[in-house]
Amino acid sequence: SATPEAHDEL
Amino acid sequence: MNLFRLLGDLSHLASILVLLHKIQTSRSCRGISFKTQALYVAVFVARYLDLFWRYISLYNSAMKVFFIGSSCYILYLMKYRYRPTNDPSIDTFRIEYLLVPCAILSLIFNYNFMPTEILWSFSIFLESVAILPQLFMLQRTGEAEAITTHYLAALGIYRALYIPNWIYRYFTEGVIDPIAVTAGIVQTGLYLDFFYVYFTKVLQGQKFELPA
Repeated sequence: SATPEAHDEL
Repeated sequence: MNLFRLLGDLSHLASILVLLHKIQTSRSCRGISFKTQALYVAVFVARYLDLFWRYISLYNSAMKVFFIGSSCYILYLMKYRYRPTNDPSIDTFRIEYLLVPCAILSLIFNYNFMPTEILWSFSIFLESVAILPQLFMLQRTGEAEAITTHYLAALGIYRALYIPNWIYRYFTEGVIDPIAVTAGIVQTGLYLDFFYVYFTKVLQGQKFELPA
């Protein structure tokens, strides 16, 4: 999901 | 995934391939800071071990495995295979000055006070300053091989490209990650001096030399 806690970036 | 982020990640990938190429072809790790490389291992392990409990995409997992694996391999090359070419006497930055403040900051600034989130914050803060021993070494020696500067440039461009990525995500998804953005801006800022010399000298075919 697009929240900071999702940490979907490298 | 937007174009800025993809190009940023590819630039990160390229930087590591350039570094491996430099070490393998010159059979030497001269000019590379072991401390910076060790800090990157700490960064990647602290942040990417979440691949065991957080699945985002195959792309994301594959990149994480690559970054952990390649950074450990580089340490191995520096510590064992090409050990005689590694000169610790010019790699003198005190990394405790980075580790301790980053540990404290991660206890204060995190999205949830739990070990995995604190580790995540720690890795973000540590990554932003992990290049300092390398830049310090460059400053001390005053010059660098062209290939080493290509490595540093690719690494700097990676974080620089994450900034337009965050701006894009803010407008398209409404999401903002204050910890990553703040650390990312600091990290990119550390490269500005280097970028100046790189773009005005190395890319014009001159040697990378810092003014005395």
